[in-house]
Formats: sequence, structure tokens, C-alpha cells
Amino acid sequence: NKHQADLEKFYNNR
Amino acid sequence: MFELTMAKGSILQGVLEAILDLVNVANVDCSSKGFSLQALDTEHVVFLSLFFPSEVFRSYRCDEDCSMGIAIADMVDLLRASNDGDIITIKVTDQNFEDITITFESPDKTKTTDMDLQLVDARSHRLKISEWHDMESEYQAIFCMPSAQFMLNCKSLSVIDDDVVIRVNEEVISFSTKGKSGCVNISHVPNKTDNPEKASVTLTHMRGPVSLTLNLRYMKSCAKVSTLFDQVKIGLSTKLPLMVECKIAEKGYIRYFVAPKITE
Repeated sequence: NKHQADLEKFYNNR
Repeated sequence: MFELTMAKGSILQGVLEAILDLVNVANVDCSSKGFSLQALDTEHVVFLSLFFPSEVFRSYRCDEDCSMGIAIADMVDLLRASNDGDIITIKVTDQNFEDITITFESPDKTKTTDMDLQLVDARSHRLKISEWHDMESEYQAIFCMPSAQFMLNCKSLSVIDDDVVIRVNEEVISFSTKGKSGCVNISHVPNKTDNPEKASVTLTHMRGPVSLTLNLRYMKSCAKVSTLFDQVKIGLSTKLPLMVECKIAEKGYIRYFVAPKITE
């Protein structure tokens, strides 16, 4: 069950 | 003043056409060296960053650094109205920083068409990610492949499902998907060299095996742009968005940063 990541959140969560 | 001229059907026009399915509005920063464009797709999955160096145009002039928001879809619509052989000029004057003027001049110079396109606010389309592409060492794997092959892979896989899993290790680079009707796995045995040959798949950088799941809709958009160029470079990391890059002449580039799918 993969969900699409949001680019901004993905970047902020690094 | 900012002014550039190009022939109809030039690489800029091709790129603008190819990014349309993701991008409505873009922020453009101009300097004497060329211009860069950044845009974020409405679903916040893809960030597009490109740099067109001045030398790819017939003529290019930028007296002072400037930034403007451009409605790309409207601009492409206007550019489509040009005829074969036309010379296209795109101009913004300091006196009127509200419009961009686009001019078509017929090859025999007997017909000129002038159009004004209003500039828009595109500040929200900036993302502070410029450091990503300076950090090749942050990607766990980087490989190059012919862009036609990349497009073919994306098309073949999308017959089966919406997602692709890209796996890279020392021995193999694979694109695979599994859907209700079956599965597809495309494997490439990579060359390992710093100077990739145009016709082959080359692993240029490897720090450890990595795999990412990506939505094929966005990958097909990246592939569409890449087919304007011979080769595409793809960087994978579990900590960064996937990077898809094509080089424009010596110093220019077009880069897509694609958020992967994640297990929640």
C-alpha cells in the first residue's frame, strides 16, 4: 500500500 | 530589458510544449548568462527546474537580473500560432514590466505579428531546493540511459499498472511493475564508466543498492521532455526525490524532482 508523497513534505521530513 | 530571439521549433518551444501536462505557471529568473525556470505541479509531486544558457538562442540580451511569472500554457498557445520559418522574439521592457511581448517575423520579413501576454504572480512556484542537484554524492545511485529507452520502459510498464519500481544495484538496473493483469520486469545490465556512451545504459555513481516506487504518470511526463535529448540521467536516493536530468548544450539542464511513493 504505497501512497504518493508530497514533494514539500518529503523535503521537510529529510 | 530582456530580449531573446529563436527560430520556430527551437528547443525552448519543444521543452515548453513537453512540460505543459504538469505545469501551468512558472517562475522565470533572467540574467545575462541565461534564464532559469522553476515550477511545481499542482499536486506537489514534481518540481521542475531548468536553465537555458544564452548561447542556445539566436540572440539573447538581459541588461539587469529580473524575475517574472509566466502562464506557460498561454505562452505555448501563442507560440503555436507561429508559421514555419518564423523568427520568434520574446521581450520584456523595463518601462512595462507587466507584459511580455512575443513577435513573429516571417522569413521574407514581410509579415510581423506582435502579441502581449500578461505576467502573473508565480512566487509560490519557487522551492528552495537548489542545493539538491549540487549534491551528487547524496544520491545512492546515478545512471544514464538513452531517453528513447526510458520512454519505452515507462510506456511498457504503464500498460500493466500505475506505478513503477526502479531498482539499482551493481549488476542490474530494473524497471518493474505488477498489476491485476500481470507483471513486467525490464532489466538493463549497466556499463560502469564516467563517460556514458549514447546508446547504452551506464551506472555512473553507486554507493549502495536502492529502490524507489514512482507513479508512472509523472515518469511519463519526464520521459516526454527527455525525448528531446539523446540521454537522460536518473538519480535515486531514499532520502531525496528522484532526479531526472537532461543536459541543454554545455551548461544548461532540465531537471525533474519527483516525490516517490511511500508506505504509510
